[in-house]
Amino acid sequence: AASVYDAYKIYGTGDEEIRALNGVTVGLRRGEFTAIMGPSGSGKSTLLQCIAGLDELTGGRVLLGTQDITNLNPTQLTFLRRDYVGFIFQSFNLVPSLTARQNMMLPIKLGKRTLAPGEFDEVVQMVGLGNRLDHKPKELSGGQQQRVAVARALIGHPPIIFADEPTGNLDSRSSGEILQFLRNAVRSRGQTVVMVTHDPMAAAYADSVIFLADGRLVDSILSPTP
Amino acid sequence: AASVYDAYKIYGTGDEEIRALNGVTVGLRRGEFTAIMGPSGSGKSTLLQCIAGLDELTGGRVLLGTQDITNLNPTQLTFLRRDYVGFIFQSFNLVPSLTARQNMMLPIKLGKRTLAPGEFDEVVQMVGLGNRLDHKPKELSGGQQQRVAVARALIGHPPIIFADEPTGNLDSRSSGEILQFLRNAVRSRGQTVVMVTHDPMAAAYADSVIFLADGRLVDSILSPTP
Ligand SMILES: Nc1ncnc2c1ncn2[C@@H]1O[C@H](COP(=O)(O)OP(=O)(O)OP(=O)(O)O)[C@@H](O)[C@H]1O
Ligand SMILES: Nc1ncnc2c1ncn2[C@@H]1O[C@H](COP(=O)(O)OP(=O)(O)OP(=O)(O)O)[C@@H](O)[C@H]1O
Ligand SMILES: [Mg+2]
Ligand SMILES: [Mg+2]
Repeated sequence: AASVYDAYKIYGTGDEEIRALNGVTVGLRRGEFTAIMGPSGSGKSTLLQCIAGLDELTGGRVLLGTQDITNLNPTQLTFLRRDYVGFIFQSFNLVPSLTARQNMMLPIKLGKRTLAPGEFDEVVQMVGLGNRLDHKPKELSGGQQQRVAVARALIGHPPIIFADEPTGNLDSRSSGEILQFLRNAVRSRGQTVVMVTHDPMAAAYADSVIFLADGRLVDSILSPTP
Repeated sequence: AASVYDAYKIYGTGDEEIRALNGVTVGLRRGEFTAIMGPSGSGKSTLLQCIAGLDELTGGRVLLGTQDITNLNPTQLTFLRRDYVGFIFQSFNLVPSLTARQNMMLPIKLGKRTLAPGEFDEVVQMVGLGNRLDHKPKELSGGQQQRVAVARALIGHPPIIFADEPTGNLDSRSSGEILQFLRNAVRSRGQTVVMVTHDPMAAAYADSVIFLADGRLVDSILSPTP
């Protein structure tokens, strides 16, 4: 569903140079749930954002779906992402002036997708925010904001979902609900999920785990649990 | 070191009323490490911010140190907190225009404390940010930003440290370093630590754990591990 070839993302120059990605080649299979783990600062968020077309590589190529997106301009990328990608940001990126409901519906309103009856309610029910929908982000707890960000990416069932630490602020019950939903999205609907996580319990829901360190792929394991 | 008596924090009115704190009485002993756990939205961040004087109660009383702070005005609270409290926010609250180093040193610069030689380096070394000090928050990974927020609260060894999910974005090695440091601050320096966490592994570093649900204290256990 997505891949990068010899991907480089370099900030600064000379002594100041930081290689957030230092030659990464990885293919993420369609209809699979892949977890990405690694130390803080190892390039996980950078990799996710470059594959999803939210950030540009310094070198190398990106394929999203079957399309080489390496040299698309921001407008073309926005159109492609709108109906194809759901993205859960590590720092949520909610719109402060919109309510939880409006934040969740934003990709649908901006895109071409239409929701089937019950689709909105199903996701809202799963993240457990039924009674907070008309509140703005500043009136929500950290974990409630995270769940709005999760719902926004899942409503409308986009073919590929990128999740950057989607359960970092959640108790084990809320986390379990979301991870189970992501797994079902893959098993029953054929969606593709790529999730960065620090939590081995969350990684256990995935079909495979890839490990980054210092901007490089250093290891991978298949099906950590059946 | 801090306590609340019959604390209420209520938002909205009538049907819309949310009781973030619904009659909480708890004492946090000096020189101890207390963890606070509970479901997302149960009132943990609210409790922490009200005890630390960052937010006002709707009803009830707060003691910080030996002082009743319930009715102090914002200026008085700022003076009290400046040299007495270190606070690690769930969403970090870093100043975007300042570098990591400047963010960490802000409480010291604003307050009366002076740093002993080596104190800054010791904390920077522990959080592992030695080579990122001159970067601004937007040039740092999520976990690096969290570590700046942690360092800012620990430099200068304030008598009481409030930590709201300090390891949510960190891998197990970085988390372990910080939790060990917090435990040492309590064991060897007599500081007081109050930490909200969703992670049972983190709670295991504490001397006791208190549990919130729906704005109430529902349970507590002493020394989850020796
Ligand atoms: N300004 C506000 N207006 C209305 N409700 C609010 C406001 N601030 C917080 N709340 C509500 O108060 C409740 C408790 O919030 P709090 O942030 O203390 O939860 P928490 O236990 O820290 O949750 P999490 O684990 O998700 O961080 C939540 O239901 C939240 O939506
Ligand atoms: N704009 C920037 N300028 C300079 N360095 C940057 C910039 N953005 C990111 N970096 C650096 O690139 C490296 C990788 O960052 P990235 O956010 O991908 O890490 P991560 O694996 O997601 O970490 P975490 O687990 O802490 O979220 C980090 O060392 C970070 O400081
Ligand atoms: Mg990251
Ligand atoms: Mg909270």
